[in-house]
Amino acid sequence: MIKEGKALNALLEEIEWAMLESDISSAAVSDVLGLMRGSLIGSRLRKGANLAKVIEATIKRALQSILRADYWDFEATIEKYISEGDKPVIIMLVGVNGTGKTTTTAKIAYKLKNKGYTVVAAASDTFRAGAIEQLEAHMDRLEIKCISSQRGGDSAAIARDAISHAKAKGADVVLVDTAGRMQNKTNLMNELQKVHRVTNPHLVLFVGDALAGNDAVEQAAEFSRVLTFDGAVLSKMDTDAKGGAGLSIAHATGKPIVLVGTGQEYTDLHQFDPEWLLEQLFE
Amino acid sequence: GLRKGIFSALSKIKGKRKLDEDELQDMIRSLRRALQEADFNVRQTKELTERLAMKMKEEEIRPGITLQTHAMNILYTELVRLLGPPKEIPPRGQTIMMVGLYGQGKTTTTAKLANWWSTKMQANVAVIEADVHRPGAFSQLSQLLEGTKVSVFGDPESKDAVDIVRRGIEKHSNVDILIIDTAGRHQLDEELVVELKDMSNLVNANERILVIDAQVGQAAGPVAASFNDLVDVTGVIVTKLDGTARGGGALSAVAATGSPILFTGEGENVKDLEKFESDRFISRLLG
Ligand SMILES: Nc1nc2c(ncn2[C@@H]2O[C@H](COP(=O)(O)OP(=O)(O)OP(=O)(O)O)[C@@H](O)[C@H]2O)c(=O)[nH]1
Ligand SMILES: Nc1nc2c(ncn2[C@@H]2O[C@H](COP(=O)(O)OP(=O)(O)OP(=O)(O)O)[C@@H](O)[C@H]2O)c(=O)[nH]1
Ligand SMILES: [Mg+2]
Ligand SMILES: [Mg+2]
Repeated sequence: MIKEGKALNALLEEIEWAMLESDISSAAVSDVLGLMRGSLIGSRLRKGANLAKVIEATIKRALQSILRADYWDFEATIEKYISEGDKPVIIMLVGVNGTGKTTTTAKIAYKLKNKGYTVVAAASDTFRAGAIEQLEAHMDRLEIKCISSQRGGDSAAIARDAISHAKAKGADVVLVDTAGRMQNKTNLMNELQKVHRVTNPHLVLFVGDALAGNDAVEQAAEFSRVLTFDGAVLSKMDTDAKGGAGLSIAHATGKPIVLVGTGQEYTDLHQFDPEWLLEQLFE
Repeated sequence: GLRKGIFSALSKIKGKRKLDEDELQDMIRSLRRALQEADFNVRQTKELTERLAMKMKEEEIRPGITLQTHAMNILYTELVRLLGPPKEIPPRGQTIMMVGLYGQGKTTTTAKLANWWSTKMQANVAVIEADVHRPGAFSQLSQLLEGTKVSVFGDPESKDAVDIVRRGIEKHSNVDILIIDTAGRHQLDEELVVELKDMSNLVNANERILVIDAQVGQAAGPVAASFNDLVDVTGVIVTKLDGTARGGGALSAVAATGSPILFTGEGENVKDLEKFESDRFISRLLG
């Protein structure tokens, strides 16, 4: 019989530090521990049962429920919109500076083009040095139409032009790459809201860096509050990142991780698999 | 914020002048939790709070100071100690190599540093864009330094980073400061590790700066250690502190490389660079 007391507290504390070491946010960890405490206390261990295994199973269930909330398949969702004639499917990528939005835009373009869809890209980062050149270079390589203007142009206007162009050509998908921005900058978040209003996207993807610690929560929560997003991309999972940031983002917003970036090549983008992340965390 | 967390941790010992073991452990536990939220390395947090506990037990509290204030002072002193003494880079005779993970702010910081010394110290500065992997890198660096006196060397057509560096050094052998921007990389990418080693051997930079994003969490320590193994890091620059990230990971980078934080990145523009000040950094960390 598992009882409340010093032994259980010491045990839960060790588990707490282990979860924090995998970059799971303090908020998510404390929720999971609360669930664990609730489900463990008063429960009887079957004869010969291994407490460690019971604990691992309990944690896994709690993490699974966080990752599976509202989960959707990226390619299936695009397919559904297009088969229903709801096109061009407009996808907008958002997030703070340097998380991998532009590279993810290129990866998505590659993935969808390979499935036979026609894609148009909008270079809506009209602010950062070299941003337009970066996306144009990717789209040239992929032989995908990229709508852009001079640096300093209006980001919403570029997105709108890309959508008009896509409609005129009967294209299937429009990818709107936006500039990175810190979520605590009101004027930049207002600009993003404007792009969102003008483009009325089918899907908004928040691109989060797998390397991020607790700030992943702040970023995701604020982007979700100001814009709402449909799913997140967890980029740079091929690095030292444990991937806890994925749990932090899902826990903070109730929105699922749907895609994971595993490198700098166009092929390094996959549908996110919650089981895969859990295996990573537990090994 | 962390300060609130710390004060609530310390409020458990408020008004007391002596702690018993249980109370001390309770305070330490809440303190560890608060530090964790600022992305302190889990192990470093444990050591720091254990040291704090030890000092709380053995140090004499000055009269008129609460246990709370005493603990806060010890913590502050420990953090300053962890950050180490400041270091100033003289504006002459420098060859600087910028390294770090993907998207941390290396290119932007290269431009900021070049502009800093060029404008504040009237130094003759040149930069080399040695990133041959990311499309638009040369345009990015060139645009950032438009309107400045800094020379920008690169070759968008080349796939040979070492060769670009060689040619750049030849062309700008007489500058006061030469800064080399490299591609983002990770120690698991063998090809990029070899490229960095080759560049590093050729350049023999006297400053090897690790650029790290303030949002990086528990990976900061291991990543900094791996870059230290590769190039022997001599300084750290923490970027994107104008966001909400606390930068606890930066302390792990300092510990792993044994080198000080030199500057901080406070925004996307070339002027958004500040000399590192431990007071400001710690109060923001504790904020
Ligand atoms: N290893 C790895 N690198 C990635 C991944 N995704 C992006 N990157 C790299 O991260 C760096 C930044 O990527 P960008 O696509 O420019 O990021 P961004 O979010 O568009 O940046 P801003 O527009 O400046 O905010 C580049 O060097 C990319 O190659 C990934 O999944 N794995
Ligand atoms: N808000 C803010 N953004 C920054 C800061 N430093 C860099 N950035 C932004 O972060 C993003 C990435 O910066 P880069 O300079 O391209 O990073 P990098 O390390 O050179 O990236 P790779 O070469 O792809 O590895 C860009 O959007 C920059 O404008 C900073 O201090 N504050
Ligand atoms: Mg971008
Ligand atoms: Mg760069």
